[in-house]
Amino acid sequence: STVVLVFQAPTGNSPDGSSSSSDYRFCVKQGDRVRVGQALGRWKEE
Amino acid sequence: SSSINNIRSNRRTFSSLGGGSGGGGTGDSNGNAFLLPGATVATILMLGALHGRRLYEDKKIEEKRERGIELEFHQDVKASFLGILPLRSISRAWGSLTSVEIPVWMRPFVYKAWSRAFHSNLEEAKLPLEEYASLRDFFVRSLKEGCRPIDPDPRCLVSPVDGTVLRFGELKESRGMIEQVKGHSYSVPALLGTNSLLPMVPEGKDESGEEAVGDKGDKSWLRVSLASPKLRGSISASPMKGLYYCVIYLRPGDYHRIHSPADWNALVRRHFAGRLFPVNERATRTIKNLYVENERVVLEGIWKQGFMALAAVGATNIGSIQLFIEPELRTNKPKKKLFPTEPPEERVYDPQGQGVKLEKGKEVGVFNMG
Repeated sequence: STVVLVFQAPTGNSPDGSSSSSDYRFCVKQGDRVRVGQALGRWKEE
Repeated sequence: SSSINNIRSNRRTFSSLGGGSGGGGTGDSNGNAFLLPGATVATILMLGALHGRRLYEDKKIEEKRERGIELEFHQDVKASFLGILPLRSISRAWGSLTSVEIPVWMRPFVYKAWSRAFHSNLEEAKLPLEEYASLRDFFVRSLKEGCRPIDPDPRCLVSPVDGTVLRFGELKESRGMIEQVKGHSYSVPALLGTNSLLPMVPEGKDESGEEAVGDKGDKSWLRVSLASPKLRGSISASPMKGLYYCVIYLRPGDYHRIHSPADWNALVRRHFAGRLFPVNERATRTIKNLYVENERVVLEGIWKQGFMALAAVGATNIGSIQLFIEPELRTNKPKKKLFPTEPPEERVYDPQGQGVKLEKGKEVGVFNMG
């Protein structure tokens, strides 16, 4: 079985498209084994 | 010709004796004697050959992967063959089989064998093995307290399940498409439902200047239609939000309860009665629109950062998706005819606009066999 998550999160993209530190960033890689409760990604609140 | 004559005369002799079943070395009874072992050996050889071929193909795939070659979508005969099988009925039969109660003394042996075959961790099971009456009960077992600590950081989203990350990323220029495998993608509205709450334009962006996610000309992307206009208002237009996705595959041996990835309110539930193709790695490479075709339950709502959706997609061996917030929901029900374009069964949770509050890490539902 499979679970697909789709969600909005902060993106600090400025109009010129460069990302900023408050971007949501995934902290997993493709193929990683994850467990319930483990962080998939974080953002920083500026 | 002499040996054929011989056999014929033998056969005649045998029939004139009234075909007695006694042995005595008549050619025909010998032939019969070889039939069963012969068929058994032939079957074993065939299964062995199939398994050998599977191992060889897996080895080749592994070698490609090690060389950094990403496998592409490639429909094959097996995928087409799966398309004509009655997978839902097979899944329900599997569910009935696994619901058979197992004698108490046998249960530890059966569950240990399962855990050895599918790499499950028996130590984490909440109850003693003897207390799981059937394999199906064992499959949806809870875990001991503390086995899955929830990341306390308020600025993070946590995994709702145990599994393997297949895909993840931001839906930016990709026009709301998620790559199932290199060479084939499916659209997020097709996965979540064409009347999803999904705000497909990242908020805070100027629609006219930049290319919106989804083409303005193609209305089906941008149409946000909700059961009631009031719901629409509940998704606040806050600046600088992006749309992200993550696809997680659960192996048969994984813990199969689904937890909440964050504090959010589930506003709408959509149930798509669909196919039940396998969703293993091979199937993602060979079956088109796997997650859009398969039976699934979608929960949509809002969290402090905006839109949130969780789609639980079933598979052949896991056709049941149960929601603890809606125990009466049944999936994988017998249907006379299954129309691929059959609209999903939708329910807006009360109270409207608030829905059901789900806390980060709490149990939301469970996948089950059959």
